[in-house]
Amino acid sequence: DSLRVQNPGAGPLELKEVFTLFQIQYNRSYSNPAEYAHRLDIFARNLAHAQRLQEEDLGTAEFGVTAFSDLTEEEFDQLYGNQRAAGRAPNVDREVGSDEWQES
Amino acid sequence: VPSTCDWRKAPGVMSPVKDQKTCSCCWAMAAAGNIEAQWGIKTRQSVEVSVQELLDCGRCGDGCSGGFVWDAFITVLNNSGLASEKDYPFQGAVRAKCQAKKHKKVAWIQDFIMLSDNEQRIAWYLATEGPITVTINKKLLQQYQNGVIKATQTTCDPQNVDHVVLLVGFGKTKSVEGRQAKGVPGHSRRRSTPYWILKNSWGANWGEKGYFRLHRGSNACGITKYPITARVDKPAKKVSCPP
Repeated sequence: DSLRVQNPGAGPLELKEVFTLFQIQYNRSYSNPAEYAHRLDIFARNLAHAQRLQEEDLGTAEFGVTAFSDLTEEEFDQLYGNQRAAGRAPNVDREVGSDEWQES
Repeated sequence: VPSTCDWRKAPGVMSPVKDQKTCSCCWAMAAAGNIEAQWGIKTRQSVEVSVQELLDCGRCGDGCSGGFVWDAFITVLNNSGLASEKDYPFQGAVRAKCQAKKHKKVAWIQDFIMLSDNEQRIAWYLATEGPITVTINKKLLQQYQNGVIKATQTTCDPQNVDHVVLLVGFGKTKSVEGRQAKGVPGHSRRRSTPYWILKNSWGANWGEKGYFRLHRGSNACGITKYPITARVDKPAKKVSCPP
């Protein structure tokens, strides 16, 4: 049901066809039926997310199936993120003109 | 600043798109691409430099767990240059021992600089000196297929930058390319969209043959936060980007 809700108009069969095409195109295979079902669910969520991105984007970008469509955002982050990303500067703000400031 | 610039059209400047696979070394691949482009533009010699040397010889020693472009340039300065990709090929994992001393250097740098967080100045430098590494929030790239990403601060936080790529050009879409303007009945034409052209390190099958485009002029995904480039000796002749 969740799959059907997430892909209004695209019945589970269509989704599975798209997923099969994805597996062929990106040479994906899964070790057991449970893993397959898990990846299909992630794939469906990512497709729905891509549709939302497409609607939200203010430019001409197109979003959809990519080599990363069977990864959760966390797995994608883990695999392709620059773990050591530069930190944020501490937000140091100080009342201008306060005594303490003048002393320092 | 010219209206368009695309260093992919200049011979001997851009090496093929690389694929970092499961090694988080976007920082090293972007730095290598920057040095290759600067070297190609300034010396007119095409080189492909070793990413593996940046991983094995970096001071942090765990280059596949992420890193910083400035660390890559420091490694190049410490080793007085970089070996070729051919001599010291990418392995997709960090190896214990630095092999820099075994190989001839094919390129070197004078120093490296960070540009101001101003897209006009970044465009000017890009067009007159060559490609620049930039660090962006990669959130929208997982599902990206093609076109110009025009994000908002909500959809792509410019403060949360976590992926290094190479800025190689800029341009504007033709007004017809824009999709049906939302919420404006009947109005199907859109103003043209200014964009940056960026080289990614996820293989040539991703995005637009390994490249992607971001909206130019709105600090899309934090692109102006860390614009950093190596500097190679001044050229004898004036440099200009192909239109």
